[in-house]
Amino acid sequence: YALSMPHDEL
Amino acid sequence: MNVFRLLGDVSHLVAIIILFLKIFRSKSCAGISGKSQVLFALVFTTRYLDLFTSFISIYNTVMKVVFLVLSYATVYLIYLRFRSSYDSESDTFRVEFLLVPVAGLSFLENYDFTPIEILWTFSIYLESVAILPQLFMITKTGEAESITTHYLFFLGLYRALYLANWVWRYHTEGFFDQIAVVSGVVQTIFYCDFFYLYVTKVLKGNSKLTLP
Repeated sequence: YALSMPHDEL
Repeated sequence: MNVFRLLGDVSHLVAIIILFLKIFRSKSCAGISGKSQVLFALVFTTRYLDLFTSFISIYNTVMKVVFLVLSYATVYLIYLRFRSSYDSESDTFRVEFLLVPVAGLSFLENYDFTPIEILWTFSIYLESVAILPQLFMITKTGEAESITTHYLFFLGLYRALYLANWVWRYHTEGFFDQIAVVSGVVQTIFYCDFFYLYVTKVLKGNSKLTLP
């Protein structure tokens, strides 16, 4: 499944 | 953002700065695995490709740039500036045994079959094993300077704090990044025996870590 939001963690 | 993630990022930054300053001020990279540092530079490169495409926050952008600059600067110090002190005979871990499975898995198990997402997944899987050449080098030489152990301590602590961050985010916002969590658990497990040695030996005031 596509992870909706962009990766917000470093 | 939560306190665990912030402490984790700070711990990660401290680790990278400790290593860079150790090499820069002692003008020597003895005991340091150049291979691990190259792998970390590759981790940041493949993970932060979205540096210019998706803006999260000033903090996010600044930290990404700092991690990229310091990791490449460290690789430069090891392989170019102080290469005469690089102990290549002890840094013999076969990184292809890490890169091939990690690359294969990132094509098989990912959230989205797009170049950016596969490279992000590659960076997550690679980071979980990137420290192995360094840990292997320490077991091979049988010792590590105490500054190197402090570097490893903060580096291991950072992902352990991220595990706490994921527990927190799961309970507060229902966030669950399965790929990052599984890789983070594996990554932290690799540090466990080092953590034991660090607490029992280095914190007892030994000048350096000598393996039994």
